[in-house]
Amino acid sequence: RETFVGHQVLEIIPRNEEQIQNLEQLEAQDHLEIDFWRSPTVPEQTVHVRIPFSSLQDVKIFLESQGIAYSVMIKDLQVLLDEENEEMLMNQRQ
Amino acid sequence: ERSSGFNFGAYHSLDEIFQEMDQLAAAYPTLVSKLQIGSSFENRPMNVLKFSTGGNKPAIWLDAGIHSREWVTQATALWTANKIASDYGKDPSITSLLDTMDIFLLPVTNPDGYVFSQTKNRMWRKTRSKIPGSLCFGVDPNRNWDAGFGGPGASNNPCSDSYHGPSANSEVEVQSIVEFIKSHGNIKAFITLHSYSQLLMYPYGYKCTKLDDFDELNILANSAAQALTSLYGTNYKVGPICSIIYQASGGSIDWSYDYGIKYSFAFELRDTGLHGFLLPANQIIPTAEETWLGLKTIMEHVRDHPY
Repeated sequence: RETFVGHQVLEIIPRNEEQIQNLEQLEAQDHLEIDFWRSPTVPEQTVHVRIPFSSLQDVKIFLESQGIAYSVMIKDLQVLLDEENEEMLMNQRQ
Repeated sequence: ERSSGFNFGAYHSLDEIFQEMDQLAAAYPTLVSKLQIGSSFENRPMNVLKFSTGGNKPAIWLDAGIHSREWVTQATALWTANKIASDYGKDPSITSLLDTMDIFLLPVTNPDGYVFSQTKNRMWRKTRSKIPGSLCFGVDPNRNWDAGFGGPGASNNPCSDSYHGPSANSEVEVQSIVEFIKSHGNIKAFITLHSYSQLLMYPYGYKCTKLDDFDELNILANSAAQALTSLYGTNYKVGPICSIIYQASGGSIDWSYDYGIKYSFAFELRDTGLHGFLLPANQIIPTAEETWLGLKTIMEHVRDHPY
């Protein structure tokens, strides 16, 4: 089973078309293995992106260098997955 | 009296979902039947629930879970199935609907992906087909329909989460639905359930032009969203795929609309609380309840506006 330890989900709010283009460039970089849960569309519309632990530093540096504001929406995805799994197991037992 | 004890407020395995579908068919034998419209790439059944009071009536198509990781959609579909069955004969609106039309409901459109998301990779969204010449698996089944196939908003990289596949309908899961809809010949509405972002969309996604039925679909979608919001205040955005998300080719409701099914809609269910695809199970029933109000608004309109 694939684990998501250390994966973070960032919430990003692009301010203008240029920042949206920057995010689209980021999306095209396959080696980062990032997963857009909510893709960039229009300025001021929130973007959600899951980033593997191994790519976190690169992505955050990129965002900061482009002046793109972001916050951490999910700090460690695996924690939520474990909770979900536990709940499913409990329901199955019931 | 039914006593399956099935918990609609929990996430379930594919086997449990299929068992409950059998239970529903057994509990309401004069209304509900199960039919298999095909098999997935890994040979799992594509099981549809048919709600019918008899005769060959025009029908409404509902599907859920084409993107496997969107678990609240499969759960919502099952709750909806139970709601339709248990409300027939009690709720005048549903009774009248089913006396006029049939409903086909596919709760798990991407069974291989669903099993994979429960056993190997919780974030899996695609099918599990093998791509010749690539180490990567799977196609985004909502980029694989014959509607602007391979155009903007779909990837030609087999490793991408939005890979459109080698050709339109290459995915047996998509092909099975297309064949079923064509062979039925009298589907009047095509509604697909996704989750994330709280949207109610209509065509087009593969192009950004205004469709012929824009005014009617826009008014109807807004009414449906209002009905949905009335329960718990969940806010929905309404509009064509292209303008409220982004241009995306090869999507199911674009195909269904171009095929002649005027009432083609896609729901993106709630993700309130910033949980993403990990919506806590205690939000399944509220999500299903509010979605039901939107679905009912659309289905009533379809019933009252034959074409």
